[in-house]
Amino acid sequence: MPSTIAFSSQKGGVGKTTSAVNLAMAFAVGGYRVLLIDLDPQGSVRYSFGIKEAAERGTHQLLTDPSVPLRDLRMSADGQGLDYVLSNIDTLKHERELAEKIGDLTSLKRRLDEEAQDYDFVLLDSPPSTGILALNAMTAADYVILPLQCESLAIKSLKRFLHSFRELQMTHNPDLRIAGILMTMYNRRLAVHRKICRQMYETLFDSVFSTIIPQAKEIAEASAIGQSVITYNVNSIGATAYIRLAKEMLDRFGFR
Amino acid sequence: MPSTIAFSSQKGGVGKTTSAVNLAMAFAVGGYRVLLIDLDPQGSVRYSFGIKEAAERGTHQLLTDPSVPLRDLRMSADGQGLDYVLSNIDTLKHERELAEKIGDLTSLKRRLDEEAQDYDFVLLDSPPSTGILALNAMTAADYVILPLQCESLAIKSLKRFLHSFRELQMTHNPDLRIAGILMTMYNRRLAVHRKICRQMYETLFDSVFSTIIPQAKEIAEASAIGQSVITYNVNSIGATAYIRLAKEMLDRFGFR
Ligand SMILES: Nc1ncnc2c1ncn2[C@@H]1O[C@H](COP(=O)(O)OP(=O)(O)OP(=O)(O)O)[C@@H](O)[C@H]1O
Ligand SMILES: Nc1ncnc2c1ncn2[C@@H]1O[C@H](COP(=O)(O)OP(=O)(O)OP(=O)(O)O)[C@@H](O)[C@H]1O
Ligand SMILES: [Mg+2]
Ligand SMILES: [Mg+2]
Repeated sequence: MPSTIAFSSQKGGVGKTTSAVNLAMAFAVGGYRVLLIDLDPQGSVRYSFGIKEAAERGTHQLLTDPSVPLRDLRMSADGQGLDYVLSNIDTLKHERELAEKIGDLTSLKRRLDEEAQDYDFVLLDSPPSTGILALNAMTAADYVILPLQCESLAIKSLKRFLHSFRELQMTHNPDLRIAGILMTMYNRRLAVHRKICRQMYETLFDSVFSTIIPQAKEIAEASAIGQSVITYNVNSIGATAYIRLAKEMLDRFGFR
Repeated sequence: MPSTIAFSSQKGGVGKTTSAVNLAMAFAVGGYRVLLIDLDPQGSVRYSFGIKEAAERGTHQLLTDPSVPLRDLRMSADGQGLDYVLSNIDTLKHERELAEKIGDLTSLKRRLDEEAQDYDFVLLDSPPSTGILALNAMTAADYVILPLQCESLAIKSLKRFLHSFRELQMTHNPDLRIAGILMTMYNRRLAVHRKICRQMYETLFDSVFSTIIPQAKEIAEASAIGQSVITYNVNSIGATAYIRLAKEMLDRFGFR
């Protein structure tokens, strides 16, 4: 029975993809079997692993064509114990078709319940929205990680998102829990970052991860060359932060 | 006959809202009559103007209830010649209802063609997606401004977005033109920013605005206190950059 973790945020550019990719890799190098699924039509997971060609099969079939088994949709990152399903929702027409076909929000959940049992973790990258694909991720998940930048618009957007989260919890997934709010791209030299970060801990206490992901140039460099920061430079501050996050997740939820 | 400009990008957090708000204000202080519409359910425009209470009427009625005229949906920023329609798509239920009601993509265009004639500019902030609300914005627009961060994932996402743009141009709005790609949050001390910025100009030439919006702390500070950077500090680098962008738009497209 895997633990399924969705990376969700309506606010864009807060580090959902970066966190999903790097936590997936941190769990994989720790010896866990991990499946990472890209539910964002942007397809940023593919670029984060430097994959040049577009995936022929992927998320589109996962959600709309049960006759294609998961084992024919996943690819593996060489020798790392990390498999992934890439987003292949390429055109506006595809996106519209998908929205029509997966009317109810349980398409992903049903697939994972039946076919993802041999993984320890399933990580879901979602688009910056509260639309069908983002809600499918939260309906399939056991936990949600909420990446958050220390910027005022991101905090304001979080409030609206938490309303949507509660609504979804009530209507579709009563067992869904917030694993934690993950402060990302934190720059301790900026007064506004220090202030907002302090406010978050003072108001939300331990629903904010004690691990903070710093603004770190190696993280952006790694993503630019198509590697996780752990592969790119395991001793960097960015890699260490994500490895610490993996440990904190294991401790908090007793996954061991 | 106003010129309608959409701020579009599938990538999140690239400065769509910040640019829409600040260009709207730059045009308004230049004496133009401007209407700014928030098509993003996140509702960041409201926070950018420091409006505490949620709007009762706004984008939801604009798109689904023609019996409520535009003049009853807009609010005005005191004395600035800038009106705005705020997003009031508050719950998941609202969002689903909206998607069902506005099946075709011309809901916004029809409203603006009939009721927005007394403005010089209509600016549209859109969500980070290629869903129904983002496509309504592009169907109603004459021009699209594409904010772009100098980061590799944003560049990759732009490629997919441009395919969607072409698809929409062909099926819904043949007259739609790209006003330009706007480099945002540019930090000249970062080698990766300098490199990507140079590449953009070398490959796309004058479809990239010559005005570059720098990473500037006054821009983030202004948005944190709910003001445009022009109101916050008109002599700041951030304010000057958006005023220069307004001038460049006026020159490029002969709006005068
Ligand atoms: N800790 C960090 N330090 C430096 N750069 C970072 C960090 N985290 C993410 N980035 C960069 O910031 C940008 C935004 O991150 P990312 O794309 O992961 O966010 P996202 O929430 O997935 O965006 P979207 O809403 O578009 O899906 C990327 O270019 C990424 O490389
Ligand atoms: N030039 C800039 N300098 C510094 N900070 C900036 C700049 N432009 C935007 N920001 C900040 O960066 C964050 C992202 O900007 P913004 O919210 O405008 O992007 P967006 O594309 O509208 O995001 P979304 O995809 O969530 O709608 C905000 O917190 C904003 O205050
Ligand atoms: Mg992403
Ligand atoms: Mg925005």
